[in-house]
Amino acid sequence: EDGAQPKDEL
Amino acid sequence: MNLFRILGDVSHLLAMILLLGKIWRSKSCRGISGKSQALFALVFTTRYLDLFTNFISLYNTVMKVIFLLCSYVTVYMIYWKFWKSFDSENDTFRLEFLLVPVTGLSFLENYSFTPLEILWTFSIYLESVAILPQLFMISKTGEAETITTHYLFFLGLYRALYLANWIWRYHTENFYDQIAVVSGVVQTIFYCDFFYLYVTKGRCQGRVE
Repeated sequence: EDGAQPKDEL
Repeated sequence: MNLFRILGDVSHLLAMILLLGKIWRSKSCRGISGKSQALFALVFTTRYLDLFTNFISLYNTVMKVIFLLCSYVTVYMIYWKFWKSFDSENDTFRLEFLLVPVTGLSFLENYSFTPLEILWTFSIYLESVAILPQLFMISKTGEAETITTHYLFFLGLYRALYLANWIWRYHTENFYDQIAVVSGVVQTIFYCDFFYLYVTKGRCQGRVE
């Protein structure tokens, strides 16, 4: 399952 | 970007600059856990690999580079430049107790079974426990200098503000990052005992013992 999102948090 | 997030990032940056400033001015890293600082350097390294694959914003890129630089300079100060003042006899937390479970968990519980995603997950889990060698060192020596307590306060405050940021984002954007939220709660809990001491004892005596 691919639930990865771009990470805009530090 | 909301107020909690900005304040959280500022608090995180302030914590790192306070620590660097303290080491630089006193030419000493007494009372600082080199192991915790090495773990934070590892946290930033494994989390910010997306600097090479993904551009999010100028703010995001600049902050990531600053965080990486600060953490590497801190480790350099402790293990090379001011090594003689490093209190290694009291920095005895066994890192394998953190690294083994965190590595295992990041393989088991992640959003996607890809190298970058597993490393990001590893960094999130590791960050939540990376302060333990420092807290262990303070409990062992029974004291912390004032600046060290300010450092810990802002470092703890940063993740607490991120919790507010996540609540805000859930209500305004319906955004919810389970791994970051659960780890962030765990991380903040580790600071609660310290927050209590900081507020009740630290302010009047100038140090936490």
